[in-house]
Amino acid sequence: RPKIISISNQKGGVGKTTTAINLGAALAFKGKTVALIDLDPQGNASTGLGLEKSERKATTYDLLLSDQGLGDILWQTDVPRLWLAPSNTDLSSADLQLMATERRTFMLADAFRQQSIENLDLDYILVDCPPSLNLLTLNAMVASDSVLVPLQAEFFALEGLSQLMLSVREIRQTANTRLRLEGIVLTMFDKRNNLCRQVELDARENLQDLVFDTVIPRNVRVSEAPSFGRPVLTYDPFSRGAVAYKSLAVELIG
Amino acid sequence: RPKIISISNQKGGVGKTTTAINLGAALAFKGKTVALIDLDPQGNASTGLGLEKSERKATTYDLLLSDQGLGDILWQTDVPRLWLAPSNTDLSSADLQLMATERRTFMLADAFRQQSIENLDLDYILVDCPPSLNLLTLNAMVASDSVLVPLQAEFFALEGLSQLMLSVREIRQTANTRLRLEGIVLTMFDKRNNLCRQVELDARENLQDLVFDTVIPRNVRVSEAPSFGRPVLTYDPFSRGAVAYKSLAVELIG
Ligand SMILES: Nc1ncnc2c1ncn2[C@@H]1O[C@H](COP(=O)(O)OP(=O)(O)OP(=O)(O)O)[C@@H](O)[C@H]1O
Ligand SMILES: Nc1ncnc2c1ncn2[C@@H]1O[C@H](COP(=O)(O)OP(=O)(O)OP(=O)(O)O)[C@@H](O)[C@H]1O
Ligand SMILES: [Mg+2]
Ligand SMILES: [Mg+2]
Repeated sequence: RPKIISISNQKGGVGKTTTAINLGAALAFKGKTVALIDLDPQGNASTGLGLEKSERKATTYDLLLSDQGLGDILWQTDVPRLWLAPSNTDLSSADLQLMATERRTFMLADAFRQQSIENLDLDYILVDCPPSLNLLTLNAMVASDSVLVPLQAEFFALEGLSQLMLSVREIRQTANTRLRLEGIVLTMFDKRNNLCRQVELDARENLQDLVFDTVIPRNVRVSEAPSFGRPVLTYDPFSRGAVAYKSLAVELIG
Repeated sequence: RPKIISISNQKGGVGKTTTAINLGAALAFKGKTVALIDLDPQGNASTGLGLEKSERKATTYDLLLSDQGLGDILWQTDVPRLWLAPSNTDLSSADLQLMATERRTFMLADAFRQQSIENLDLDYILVDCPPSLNLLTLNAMVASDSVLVPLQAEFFALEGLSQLMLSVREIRQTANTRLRLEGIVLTMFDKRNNLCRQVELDARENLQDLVFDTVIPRNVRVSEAPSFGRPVLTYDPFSRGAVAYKSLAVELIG
């Protein structure tokens, strides 16, 4: 059975998609078989892995609201052992449609429980969430074993963290008893910046073991890679960003 | 009658809140009376203007879903002529509740149309939107004269722009005939970065007059200011960020 991890933070622009793509690629490099589920209607994870909008025939929308299984939707990326369930703007109407469904927060969990998953021999499923605590994100958390939280070392990003942790606890108590926090990873970190260093001190003091040792530095190669449809691990394997995501994968595997 | 402008972009972390706070402050500095409506359940605009969570008695939630008028909700910030309609996490349940309301996309427009607005003598109403094209953002666009779009000069941010412009056009055709694009402002711009320069070239070539001449530089003083509850214009008036937001205000006033 694969380990299912939601990459989530309702604060926007903190590096959720970048972490989903590059952690996914790093795990695949380490020999793991990974499926990346793009649950954001923006479809950034799908674009960042090189799948043009016109090529996205079956999407996460179908996984949630039709009887297509994960096996029918997964697309092989250029990275061996890294698969993608793509998304497009159809997904933005999923929120409304899920609202009218009986099992509206369990649709993704039900899709993952289908028989077809066993044959895929996956080690990890990573779910890239949109920037809000909406029904799509709730579906991800109800379906997951844990939540990995990218945290930009900035003031506004720190503010939303307690709300996110409350939501995780609430879901564990009401819908998914196995859900726990995988950890918090500092992203876009600039060690010359006082604010960054202050946020890191605060986070490690208050959250201790929950914060990964690995810190992802701000690195322009990371933000260039998606325009070539590739993870930074293949775009520039020796960049500081690629090295950091490899070390995050090692830390995650444990 | 005040000019009502939504600050919106479904891409997360592109500088919506930072632009709402600092453009609001810059307009107030120029002698305009401004109300900033915090329509994001994260409440970053409220925190960034110094209003603690415990002090937010009447919020934007009440403006949308009760018969409180704007006059009952507005709080005077430390900046003369800059008022704030604060928000808190109650607003995250507004989405669900609005869903069940007959005039669900018109609730904010109705609240702005009340008599009490006339007495406030406002020149501008700025609405800080959450990072999604949900019912809260739809309410903002239906209630507005125009949409101002902060655009981070990065690949993923550019990808969502066409979707946003489609939504603006759709709302103009179905719910608010006066809605138009106020303009696109490049944010967190680093002129040493090739990607930034490329995005600026692309944007000015394809969108021409829609792109403001003023470009907001990446400036650490901008990201420090909210932790002191103040706009960068009062935190560090001579910083590059403060100067840029003043020039954006001049360009907006026209
Ligand atoms: N380590 C890094 N160094 C430099 N740029 C980065 C880094 N991580 C992310 N970025 C850039 O920052 C921007 C925001 O990252 P990303 O889109 O992954 O965040 P997100 O949380 O998924 O955003 P959203 O809330 O819209 O889903 C992107 O343009 C991305 O390329
Ligand atoms: N010009 C700038 N220079 C440096 N940092 C900036 C600048 N503008 C914004 N920031 C920082 O970047 C982060 C994202 O900005 P902000 O929160 O305003 O974006 P947003 O679009 O409102 O995000 P969300 O999608 O979560 O609402 C914040 O930490 C902010 O302090
Ligand atoms: Mg994303
Ligand atoms: Mg914001």
